[in-house]
Amino acid sequence: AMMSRSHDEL
Amino acid sequence: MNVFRLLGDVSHLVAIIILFLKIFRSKSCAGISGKSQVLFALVFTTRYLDLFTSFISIYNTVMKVVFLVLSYATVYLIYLRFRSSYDSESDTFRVEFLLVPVAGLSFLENYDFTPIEILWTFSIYLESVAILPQLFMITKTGEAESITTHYLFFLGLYRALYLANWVWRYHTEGFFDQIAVVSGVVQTIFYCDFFYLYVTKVLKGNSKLTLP
Repeated sequence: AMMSRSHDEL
Repeated sequence: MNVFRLLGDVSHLVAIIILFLKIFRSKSCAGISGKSQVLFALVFTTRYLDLFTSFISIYNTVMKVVFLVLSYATVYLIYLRFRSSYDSESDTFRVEFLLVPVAGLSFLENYDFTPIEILWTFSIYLESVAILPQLFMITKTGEAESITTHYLFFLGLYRALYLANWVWRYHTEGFFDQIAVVSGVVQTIFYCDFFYLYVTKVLKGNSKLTLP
């Protein structure tokens, strides 16, 4: 699975 | 955006508004941990640094501004406007025991060793433990007004809904944010015993939550 963060979540 | 995340953001907003209105209208912050509210203001400050540098959507910007304004306004009400009602003798959790490990871990375990990313990681780890002073204060005083329990319910529900959002995103887009998911699980677990008390006591119509 990708290890990244979403920049659109609060 | 999916329904779980939208409901989660709404639940988060409801929680923050419940708390602000409770203090503002009752002109008292009795039973409220100022330390937790300071930690939440710090969470939003370190997480929303991109507020002015990257525009994602109107919704995203509006919610970030609302969360920041309401959290700082709540801290203002507790420590300045209604400070005579602030119960500092009961709000004794040693927040340095939270800040130091969280800061250390955000330097060790992050997605990118840059200031923005480390501060974002710090805000994620800090949010998972920010409610502890408030939960500790309730165990210390042995009670909580029902409005405070409603605040905690929606606050705990918000991250539980975000967990559902991450399950949904994993299955629909293969998206997986390990730092946020692990922290979100820890954060939600801290609310479990409160959720049990909330359902068994407060929803039965008790005027306030009194711990056994």
